[in-house]
Amino acid sequence: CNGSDLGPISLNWFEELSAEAPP
Amino acid sequence: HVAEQLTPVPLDGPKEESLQLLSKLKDSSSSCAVDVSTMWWEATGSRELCVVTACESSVSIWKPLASDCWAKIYTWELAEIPVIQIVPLPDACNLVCIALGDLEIGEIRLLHYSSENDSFKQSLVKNGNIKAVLGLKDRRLVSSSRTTQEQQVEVLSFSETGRSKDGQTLMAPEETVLAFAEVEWMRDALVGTTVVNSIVVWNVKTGQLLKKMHIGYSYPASICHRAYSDSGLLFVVLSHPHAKESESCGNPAFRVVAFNPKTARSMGVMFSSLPPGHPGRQYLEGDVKDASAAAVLTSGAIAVWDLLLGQCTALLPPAPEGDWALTRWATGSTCLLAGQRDGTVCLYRY
Repeated sequence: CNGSDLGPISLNWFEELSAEAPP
Repeated sequence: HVAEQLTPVPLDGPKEESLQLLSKLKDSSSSCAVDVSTMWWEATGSRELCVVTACESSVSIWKPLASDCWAKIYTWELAEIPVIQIVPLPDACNLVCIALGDLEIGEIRLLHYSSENDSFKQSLVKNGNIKAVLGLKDRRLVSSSRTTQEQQVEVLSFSETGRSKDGQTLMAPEETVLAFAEVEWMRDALVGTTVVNSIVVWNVKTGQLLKKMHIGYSYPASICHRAYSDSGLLFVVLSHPHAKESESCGNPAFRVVAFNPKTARSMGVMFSSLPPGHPGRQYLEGDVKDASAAAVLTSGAIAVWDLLLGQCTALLPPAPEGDWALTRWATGSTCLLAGQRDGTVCLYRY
């Protein structure tokens, strides 16, 4: 698929979302 | 932010020869088979893959013998509440869970064999109004359940001896969770699909709900089967239990969808439609393992798809003795289990 349609991608999405999400 | 990019792939036609019958077992005491699965079994030092069969009032474990024969090792009797499904714990040995209930799951039980004292046991794991349950790696079990006020999503762990250890409560979304899938190779990541067609992502270790992403309105009642992360994207295999044959491929049986968890945008990557000649709306009862999906069609046939090619690769027509009712992939092998309501289970190499 064309990844550009999905917005900026992060290889560390799981760690980043875990740091951002409420505990 | 939901984009669809579905490219039809021409069907060469499914090939029956890609499924090779290995053996057949028949539970003569079974009145009406409700599920079939596999589990690892270790009794005398050697570990082997056994078949588990369930009918409404009992669950049996079958051991492979020489010359394609099967021997029943044990039957757990469950007389009070009907068995609805087997819930395998993927890498556990001598442990399997079952879901019991009438229309919905009311109880989850653990069935266990102890090699130390050569005894078979069963114990209650959870009861309530349970909407979804899945066995996870490392002897864990996740379930969603509802009270009138709220939803509880909980991960329970078991020891090797079948004892229940401390559970972890996950933050519940507002809408009911209907299915779960482990994110492969990410022990702490779990996804679920909800009644309003959302994908939710949890951190199982902390219990955090990390993201909720909409799947798209055009494919309602999606069920997640498998998820993996690659190159920063979360790929989820979804099935659509009410699939319908369509030339425009607008109503596939299985889809692979890529989500960007950072932006919640998604894109259809590949879809797998019903094989030609199965018109009308189908209710699919299926299973996914790696890149292979299998489902029983309303016609009583079993279809197998390669999800990466988006093609139906094998079709098992209804057996002479009756329609197929169940199909499951065996743990850790390329075998497909195909079951009939009378308790007959055929093993095919795929």
